[in-house]
Amino acid sequence: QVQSTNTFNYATYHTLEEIYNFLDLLVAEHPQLVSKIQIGKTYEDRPIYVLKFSTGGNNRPAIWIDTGIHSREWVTQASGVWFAKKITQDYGQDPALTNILNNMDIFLEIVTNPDGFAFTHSKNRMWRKTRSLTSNSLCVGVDPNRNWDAGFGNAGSSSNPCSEQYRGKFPNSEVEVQSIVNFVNHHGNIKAFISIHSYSQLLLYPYGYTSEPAPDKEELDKLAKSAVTALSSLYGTKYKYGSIITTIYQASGSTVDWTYNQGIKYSFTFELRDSGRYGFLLPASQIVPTAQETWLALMTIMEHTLNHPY
Amino acid sequence: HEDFVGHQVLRIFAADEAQVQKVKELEDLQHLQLDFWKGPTWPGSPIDIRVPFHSLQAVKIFLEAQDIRYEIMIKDLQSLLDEEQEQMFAFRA
Repeated sequence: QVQSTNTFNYATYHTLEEIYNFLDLLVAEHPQLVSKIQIGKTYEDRPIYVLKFSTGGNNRPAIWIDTGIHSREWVTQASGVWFAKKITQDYGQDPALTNILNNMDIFLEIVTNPDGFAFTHSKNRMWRKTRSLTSNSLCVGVDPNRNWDAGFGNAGSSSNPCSEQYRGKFPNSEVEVQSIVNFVNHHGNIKAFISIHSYSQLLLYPYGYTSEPAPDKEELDKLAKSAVTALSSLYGTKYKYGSIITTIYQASGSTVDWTYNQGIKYSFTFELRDSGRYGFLLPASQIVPTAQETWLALMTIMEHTLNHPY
Repeated sequence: HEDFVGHQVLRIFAADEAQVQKVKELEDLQHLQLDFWKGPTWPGSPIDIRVPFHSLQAVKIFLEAQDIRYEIMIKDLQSLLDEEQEQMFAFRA
């Protein structure tokens, strides 16, 4: 096992055990800044961890970032690892991030679907869903990005357990989703929620389940534009941005629709790059560039959140 | 491990709404076991589908019969997966 986050290889893909070991190393190296919180257990009894980056205070306004809710999107978990290290490196060095962390907390869930992720390493690299069993069906798993209580069951999800977009039997049926719901509700002071997927180079905001524009559409659109501009400035990666339903397709029960409806105004979802047309098999050589460019967009959103309290 | 030998990922370009609808019809054909990496949305927006070896001929014939343009995005999925694994092992070593 790697003994330090300095010798951890950020330019390759890692197993769940390696990532969980990384979390422990990071916490051990930065005990004043980083802590590890277990927010639940998966269907297959794996712990679900969130990293908390905090410089103190009590229940400060917070920013949530998650990666890897769709397990086969490996560049997202790998980017999450890179973000975690980046936060520890830049705190105290980069004035913008330092300012954010002096006023807000950041929560980072790197492996949002641990069962699915483990399954992509052990059995099926193309696995997307959770691993929960559905009664009266041979098919396994629920799409955790259709399982949220926001337009649940509407068009843009499937009632067929064999579908990749199977929504589950009821909202929050997946413990991986329910754990986040509990955490967000209990915290009560999350101001930005960013859920990261791959691939197709998009930055999206609510809604996905309805064509009704979000009340904050104008601000979200401007912020998305700024974030995408920052992202593209590094390597020229082209992103589109807009609401989920107008930019890609109708999707009901999705993460950021729920968070937005809970009052988290700055709710966004990313689709990271595939500039080489490898889809979910983005070569490991692109992990660091992908994370670097995404970080610029994340910083744009986080700074805006800090500077526009609500 | 699930074996993806012979699986291809096709990138499909639907020229108009009618062609988008035709590709959507493929989604309902369960026996083909298609995996939509990027689903059908708007005309001109690429659609990526992982097609198992046993369905390749049927899908390609369907697309050609409908005059829907496509290209092979990944020729053999398993070879990419093997490369990915080799690289991970190499880094560990």
